[in-house]
Formats: sequence, C-alpha cells, structure tokens
Amino acid sequence: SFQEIFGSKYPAPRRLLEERYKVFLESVERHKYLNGFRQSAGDAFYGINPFSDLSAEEFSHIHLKSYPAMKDDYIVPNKTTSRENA
Amino acid sequence: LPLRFDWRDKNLVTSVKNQMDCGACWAFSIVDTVESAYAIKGQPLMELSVQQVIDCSYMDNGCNGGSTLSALKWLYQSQSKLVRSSVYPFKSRTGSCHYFPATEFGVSIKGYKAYELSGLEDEMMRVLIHNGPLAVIVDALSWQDYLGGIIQHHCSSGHSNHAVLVVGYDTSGDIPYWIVKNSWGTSWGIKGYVHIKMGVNICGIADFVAYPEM
Repeated sequence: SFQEIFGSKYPAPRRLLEERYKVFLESVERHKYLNGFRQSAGDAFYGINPFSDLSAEEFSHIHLKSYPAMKDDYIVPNKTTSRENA
Repeated sequence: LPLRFDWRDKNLVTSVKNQMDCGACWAFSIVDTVESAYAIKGQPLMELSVQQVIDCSYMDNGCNGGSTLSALKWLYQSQSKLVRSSVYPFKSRTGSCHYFPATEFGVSIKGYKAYELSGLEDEMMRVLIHNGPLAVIVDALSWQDYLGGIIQHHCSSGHSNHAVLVVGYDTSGDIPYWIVKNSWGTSWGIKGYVHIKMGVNICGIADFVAYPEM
C-alpha cells in the first residue's frame, strides 16, 4: 500500500525490498515513540508519509543539505531597543 | 501586530514544490522569497526557476547543498535575472548554468537582509509583515515523520540543516505557531506546510532569517 500511495519503486531483487520493509517497520516504531509525547490535540503527530522507507541517516543525507553562512553575516538587532519598542 | 497573518490569504505565495532527491532546499526557499516579494510589489505571482539558482549560484553546491544567504548574495552581486520556471525547468540534478539574452524576462533583486532573531520572534513577526515571506534555516531532522499539528518538542536549535519559507503565523489559539512552507511536495505535512510553536526558537526557526529587497 505504501508503494502504491507514495509511488516508491524498488529494484527487482527481493533482498532489497526486504531491507526497505525493515526500514519501514523501524519508522513505524519511531512514530509510536514520538506520538507518545503528545499532550494535547494540537500537538504535532507523526506517522507514515513519503519518507517512511528511509532510515534517519538516509533522510538526513538526501534531504537536509542546507547550511547557514558565517554567523557574522547575520545582523543581530539590539535586543534592548526591540523590547522597549514592544 | 495582528493575531493572525498569512501571506497566502493575499494570494502572494506560490504553490508547494517538490525538491525530490535534490538537496537544494536552499534554492527553493530563496526562489520562494523572490516570487512572493515580486508579487508583493504589485507584479503577477509567478513561478520562477529554481534550477537556475541550483546551476548558477557558484558559491553553493547545487543538489549537494547550499546556503540561502550565499544564494541571495549571488543574485544581488551578479544582478542575475531569475527567469520563469517554464523557461528553465527543474531537473532534480545539478547542471551547467544556462545564460539568457538580456531581452528574456526575469526578476532581479535590489538587495537583501539577513538577521539572527532568536529571542526576538516578535521582531520576526514584524519583519514578516513588513517585508514578505522569510527564508529560514531550521533543524528538520524530526520532520521526517511529520503529519500535522504544531511542533513543540523534539526539535532543537543549533543544528540548522534545512531551508524553508515562513509565510505567516497564528497567535489566536492556545499555542501560537509559525506557518512554514516546505519543498517536499504536498503529500508531506499539512499539504506541504508545517506549523511550529512560536516564542522559544523551536527548530532554530529564528536563528538564520533572510529575505530579498525588490
């Protein structure tokens, strides 16, 4: 069902499919863990989505590729002035 | 400041895009800011070329990563004109920079700003309203499994790794939150968006804030 819904395609060897399924099951366990911290209806909830067949390492390697410039390149407004204005 | 503000209500935000397996979130968020800033100036809202930024922003690494600020620097210093996405479509891989004749339509920027606003999210609200949607870099490791709701826990600051676009906020309910546009398609999150609790720099949302000046 996951493959049908999210259009994931895997190479033919069954071994690779089984490896992906194992990663998928680990994701489901992670969802249970994260949802255990929910305290109210508005809290974030977690579950099966397009990235559920990726390990956390794979997800990070593929999708988290941005980085900030040097800290000095960012202006830090005067906090005292800002609070006085507020 | 209004209790709720969302640039989408004014039809000044383009649709959610999908970066697929290309790690160019930095380019997507910067093109998003330019698209909105151009429309806020009274011009038509249109999709501009992310692929042009991926291929041509020489201080970055295309689909292997980059920085929102260096992309803005490249846009400003080179006075490059971002062409329409239909003219220079997304290919999900880094390619050679394609140049266009001066007669080709494109959007350039007149400047840019970059702020560190942690502890100053009230100021960030003001900047959002006065200048348009903001490109920010967050720690999105915990976003892998996100389906909906307001992220309040398990999202620390200090490991910024993903660029997105802040388009609005909502402080009318019990938990105030930022409205954030992602570039992972509409089947992720809330039709491609994520809500993040305001006021405590969740995910480092206020650490690296940037926007173009038109």
